[in-house]
Formats: sequence, C-alpha cells, structure tokens
Amino acid sequence: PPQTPVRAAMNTIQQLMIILNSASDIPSDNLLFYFNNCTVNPHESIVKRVENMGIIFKNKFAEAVGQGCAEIGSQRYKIGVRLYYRVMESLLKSEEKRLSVHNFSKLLNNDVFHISLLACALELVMATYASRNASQNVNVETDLSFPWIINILDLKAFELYMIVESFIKAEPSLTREMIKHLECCEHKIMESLAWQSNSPLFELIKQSKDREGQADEPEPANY
Amino acid sequence: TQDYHFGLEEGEGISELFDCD
Repeated sequence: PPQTPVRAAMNTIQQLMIILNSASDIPSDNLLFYFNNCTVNPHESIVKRVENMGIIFKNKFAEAVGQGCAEIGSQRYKIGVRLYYRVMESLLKSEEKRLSVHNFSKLLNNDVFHISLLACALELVMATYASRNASQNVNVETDLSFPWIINILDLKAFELYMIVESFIKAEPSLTREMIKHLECCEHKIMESLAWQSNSPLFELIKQSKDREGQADEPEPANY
Repeated sequence: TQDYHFGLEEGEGISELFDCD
C-alpha cells in the first residue's frame, strides 16, 4: 500500500536502527587495524574528539529543546557516532581498494574530515527523527534542522558538502528519504551557505585559477 | 541511490577531496 508520511518516517527510523544495530559505539577491529597502520596513530585523538563533540552536541541540544530532553540528545548523539564509525570503516575500505594504500595517516589525522563525517552522520539521525515528529505533528523539536548541526560543531558548510557524496557511496543501506535529505542539504549549501564570506570555497576557486595560470590574465569584464 | 546525482570524477575520492592523497 502507498506509504503515508508517518509510515515513511517510521520505515526510515527502522532502517537506521537495522543499520546501526550491529554497529559499535567505539572503533571496530577493522578501524583499529587502519589506525595502527598510520604513521601517526589517530586513535586517541579520534576518541577524544568524539567525546568533546558529544559534550557540545548534548549541551546545544538541551539548550535548544529543553533540559528535560538532554537524555534524548544523548541518545541521538550515540546513534550518530555509531553511524560515523561505520561509514568511516566503509570509506577506508573503498579508499584502500581504489588507491591500494594502507596508510591513511594524513586523512585520519585531518580534523575537518572527522568533524564533517560526524556532522553528516548526526544530520542524518536528526533529520530521521525530526521527520517522524513532524509527520505526527509532535512539536518537540525547535528548529534543529540543517544547518543547525554545522553551526554548533563550528563546521563550514562547504566542508560538509565535501563528504556527502562519499558518505552516500560508502553506506549503501541508506533509504531514499535519507539520500534525498542529504541531497537537499547539498543544494542548500551550494545555493547559499557555501558562498558566505568565510567559506573555504573561495580559496579553492582561487587555487584552481592559479593552477590554471589564469591569475595573470586580465579578468574579462563580464566577471 | 539511483536518484542521487553522483558528480565525483574518476580518481576523485575522499583522500583527494580532503587533500590527503
């Protein structure tokens, strides 16, 4: 039978639970294998970052929704972290296959990579639960919809944009609704958020122009 | 994922995107 919005939202949550049922709150053995293969082992910094981001997330969630919902925020964060570790492992496996590389020291010690991956996982969890509440007309959440998550984690919109496609590729079990939501976030970023004055996008554009040697040509008037 | 428009080119992955190749 055709899905009602409630059914669709519930299916998405169920799917998220199925995906994460077997996922772990801490790095898996496979992940530890990759960590140990790094020139600089990132294990400690990754776990510490998850802890620190957790404190920020829970405080901001409680601030936004109410102290009575602090435990809900805690649960959301926990689910997000499971998805973060699961997708990280899948990303590394595919990079290992693609590049025939086993030492991911630079990537795994890159702060922005981890925060954008965690933010993407948390955004998906937040959207999944928010859509359920919206379809049941339950107004529990104040506006925690995107870009709330990148604002509280102090992440640039374009930095999140860089991870979305790889995230979707790395997690084949995402539902249509989840993928649609991430695509919607991408559109919001490219339509406006990525063009804010402090966006790293401008530097990337400048670098690519420099690389193409266009810098020394006079810019055509229509620029 | 059939609805999603993948745009990364061959040889572009997370390592290149985060400048860690």
